[in-house]
Amino acid sequence: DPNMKGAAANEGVLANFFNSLLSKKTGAPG
Amino acid sequence: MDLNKTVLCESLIIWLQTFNAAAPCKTVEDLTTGAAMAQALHQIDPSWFSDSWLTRIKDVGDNLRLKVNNLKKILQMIVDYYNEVLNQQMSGFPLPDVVRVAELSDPVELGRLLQLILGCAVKCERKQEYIQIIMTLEESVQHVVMTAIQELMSKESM
Repeated sequence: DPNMKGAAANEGVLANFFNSLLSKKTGAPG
Repeated sequence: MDLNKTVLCESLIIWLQTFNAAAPCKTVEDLTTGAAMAQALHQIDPSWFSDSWLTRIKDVGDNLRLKVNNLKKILQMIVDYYNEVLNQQMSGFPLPDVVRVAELSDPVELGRLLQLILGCAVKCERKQEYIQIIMTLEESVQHVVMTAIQELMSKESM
């Protein structure tokens, strides 16, 4: 089902983005 | 009306509701007093958006001038937070017109203000907590949040 594939890909993009954001060093000093 | 910016505002209001602020936080009009946004910022970084600062955000009712005052205080404190705490200049990011927020409940300008608050949440010391909450939101909202963060990141400079 192409819709399900699209949804899964979308979920992957979101997870990748937010996980990379989580692993980024915070902008706050110290 | 710029549809994308309306969607931005609507999605960021949904995100702002995750702070469970005491002040009403359901509609654009609710947010024009500044109370819910100030309470969210206080949660994001209580050492910067302190108790004493929060008490300066008055209960304004429908008083337009006081609404503008509240929103100006919030915007200035956010800009200072980026500059002094996050060490980031937001010179490439058009600052919201808070008069239009107060007078017209303008969702485009409010969306920009909420976008700046979002930036504070995902860059502050407790960002993990806030990012994990974002990841529990509906996918369509997450998408808008992601795009909003990407736009902010593209405009920032150290």
